[in-house]
Amino acid sequence: RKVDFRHEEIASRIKEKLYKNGTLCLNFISSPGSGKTSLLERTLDALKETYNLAVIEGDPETDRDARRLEKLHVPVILINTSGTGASCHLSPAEIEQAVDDLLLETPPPDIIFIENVGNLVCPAAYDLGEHHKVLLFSVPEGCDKPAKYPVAFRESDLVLINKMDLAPYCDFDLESLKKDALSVNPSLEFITMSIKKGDGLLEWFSWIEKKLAEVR
Amino acid sequence: RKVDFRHEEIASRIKEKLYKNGTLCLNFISSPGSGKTSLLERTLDALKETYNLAVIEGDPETDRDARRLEKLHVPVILINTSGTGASCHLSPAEIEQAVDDLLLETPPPDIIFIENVGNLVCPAAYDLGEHHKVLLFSVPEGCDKPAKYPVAFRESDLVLINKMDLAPYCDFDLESLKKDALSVNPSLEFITMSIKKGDGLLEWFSWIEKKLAEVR
Ligand SMILES: Nc1nc2c(ncn2[C@@H]2O[C@H](COP(=O)(O)OP(=O)(O)OP(=O)(O)O)[C@@H](O)[C@H]2O)c(=O)[nH]1
Ligand SMILES: Nc1nc2c(ncn2[C@@H]2O[C@H](COP(=O)(O)OP(=O)(O)OP(=O)(O)O)[C@@H](O)[C@H]2O)c(=O)[nH]1
Ligand SMILES: [Mg+2]
Ligand SMILES: [Mg+2]
Ligand SMILES: [Zn+2]
Ligand SMILES: [Zn+2]
Repeated sequence: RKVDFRHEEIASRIKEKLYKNGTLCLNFISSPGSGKTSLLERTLDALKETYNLAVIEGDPETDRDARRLEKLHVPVILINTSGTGASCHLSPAEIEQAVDDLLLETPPPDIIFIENVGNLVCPAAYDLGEHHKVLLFSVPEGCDKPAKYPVAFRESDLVLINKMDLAPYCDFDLESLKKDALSVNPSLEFITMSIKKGDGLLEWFSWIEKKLAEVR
Repeated sequence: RKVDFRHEEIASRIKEKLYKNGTLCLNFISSPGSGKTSLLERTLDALKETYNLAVIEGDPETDRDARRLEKLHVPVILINTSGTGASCHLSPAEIEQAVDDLLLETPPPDIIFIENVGNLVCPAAYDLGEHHKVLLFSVPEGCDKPAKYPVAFRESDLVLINKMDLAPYCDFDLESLKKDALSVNPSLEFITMSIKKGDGLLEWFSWIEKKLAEVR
């Protein structure tokens, strides 16, 4: 784990601000293309009538993901990391200003979603002040990743197993993935889904509501 | 691009040693699970009767990939990066010793394949002394990656588009991928393939032979 006291100090400042507002913050990490933006599109669409939502979007370059999410009419703050020297992950220093801006919204968001840079290594090592890291895993990647890229699984609280519609065409063994992941982090929860077909989304929405109730 | 003179100095030392031996060196980069190890299994199997081959395998943890490749009876040197402080990529300093060891083999290898850590960001920024970076891209990742993760496409000479067998079940537009990639790097070459079905492999093998002839 990268111990940078500056990072840890900023992360605890962010946590404090979120706590005062009773705002839930979730940090999505995954390999590139696992489905983070697709999941946010469905999630924002389903929950925005009930809750005030906001997104912090991290990408090395372009505003493509931010544009997709702005169509849902929620506040989106884009951070392009390629200019920052560490384009492989979001750091707490980059997030703090964005969280401050979003908490000034009237009314402030109930939930802030952070879509991190697509990278199964670095983003897992940084605490952005979030309540939970949510790891979005996709079936075509294969089932040996928990053992090979353990930090992401160790630091997350929930693993969403996406693209289950592709399972019949991939060498994918769900039980072996879960077994490997639980040996890295015994308290992990799992939800299998196909964003494309809409499977598993209701279970995911109720997990979010459960976590929001915990910070209220 | 990360300019670290120590890295550049080591990379040019490695290039010098490879040049003296007439050894081709290819550096595979991709997202996690795009198919690097699967490709190496097929490639080693097809070429080992004709050429002397060797592999340097980089993974954050475990020897799973190295074990898969040792079954092909070629020399494999494993580097677990999680102990190095920068577990997201291989660096020239880690490679130099491995190249020295492999060049002492009798006879020395005609080709050294480097399987880098699964990460579409950092590995692209480091020159390991290789002749070519080969980017292995897989269809399920989606076709917006060249614009979003440009450094990997800019630094590579060839893009292998794998898992074409999954294209009918994914929102994948081959022409838009190629167009985006060429706007980042106009000299990129492409080979579409399905390692699972064996498609595109012969074209890939003849690309390797063409590159080997160039260093002889
Ligand atoms: N077959 C299938 N494809 C999916 C599913 N969910 C997402 N996709 C596709 O996966 C590709 C990548 O989706 P994105 O949502 O852009 O992935 P991402 O994780 O946000 O990608 P980055 O931000 O670049 O890391 C797109 O082509 C989606 O259509 C699914 O459940 N099944
Ligand atoms: N459907 C399909 N699956 C493939 C193909 N090529 C590889 N796979 C699968 O993709 C998964 C990952 O393959 P690997 O070869 O381990 O990928 P990798 O890039 O070496 O993974 P890391 O080293 O962990 O980054 C495995 O389940 C393979 O069976 C293909 O052409 N089609
Ligand atoms: Mg995205
Ligand atoms: Mg591999
Ligand atoms: Zn990083
Ligand atoms: Zn790195």
